[in-house]
Amino acid sequence: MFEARLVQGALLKKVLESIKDLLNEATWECAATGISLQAMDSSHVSLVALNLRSDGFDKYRCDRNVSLGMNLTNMAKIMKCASNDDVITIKAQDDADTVTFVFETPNQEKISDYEMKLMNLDTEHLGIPDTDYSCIVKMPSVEFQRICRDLSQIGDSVVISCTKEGVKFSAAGDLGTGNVKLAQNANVDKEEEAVVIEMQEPVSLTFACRYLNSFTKATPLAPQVQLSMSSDVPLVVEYKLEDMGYVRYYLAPKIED
Amino acid sequence: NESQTRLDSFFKVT
Repeated sequence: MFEARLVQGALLKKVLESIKDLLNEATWECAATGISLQAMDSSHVSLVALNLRSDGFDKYRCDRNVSLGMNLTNMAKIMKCASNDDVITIKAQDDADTVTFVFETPNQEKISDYEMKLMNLDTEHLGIPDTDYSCIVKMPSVEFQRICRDLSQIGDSVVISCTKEGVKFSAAGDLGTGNVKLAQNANVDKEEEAVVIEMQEPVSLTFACRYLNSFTKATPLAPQVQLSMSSDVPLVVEYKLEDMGYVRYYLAPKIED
Repeated sequence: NESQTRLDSFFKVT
């Protein structure tokens, strides 16, 4: 028996919104420690890795590990039926071929349940080695979203260049060029407005705007985003979920031909 | 000109 209850059901809605652009289907791996998911987009350029720890749920029971393969478009349809203040419970029997979502209003006066068919997915799991990144940038997630949106109007790619002084995002296209520079500023009133750079050596990497824009669908999940970069390895874009886990995206760089 | 790399060329399938 698997059962996970989340009073803050809106969080689950937001998690789904943050991945459904990139993934049509994925397997939610449920274990005693929590729920995790790892999947590449169909072009194998980006990967989503998320983790929701069991202690972040209000009630969590997982008698044995279960893999819940889901069509995320269909899951999103069902999640749309939950109100933002609903309590959401996910339930599945061991070896079941369906999953049940229960939505309760805070006053318990309306209880809805939706049963969805599960899928048997052949998922490739990638081993991601621990890496010491040359540059780690922490910045407001809204700022990152804004920059990705703005620069995708200029070109298809964004060059992210990071030095001790700051981080620069650049794009070039038929109409011209655009650059956005952010200076390091740890001395702000609110922690979430800080731009903090930890640099071992400077890096400059090129990434496709399309994927970066998809990653920013996770913006409502966290006030800050963390970008981890090293030369010629995939970028990691991480949104930390308070007391719960994380949503991470990996993106393969573009390289000079 | 730039070409897009794929994640499989960086990470191994386990």
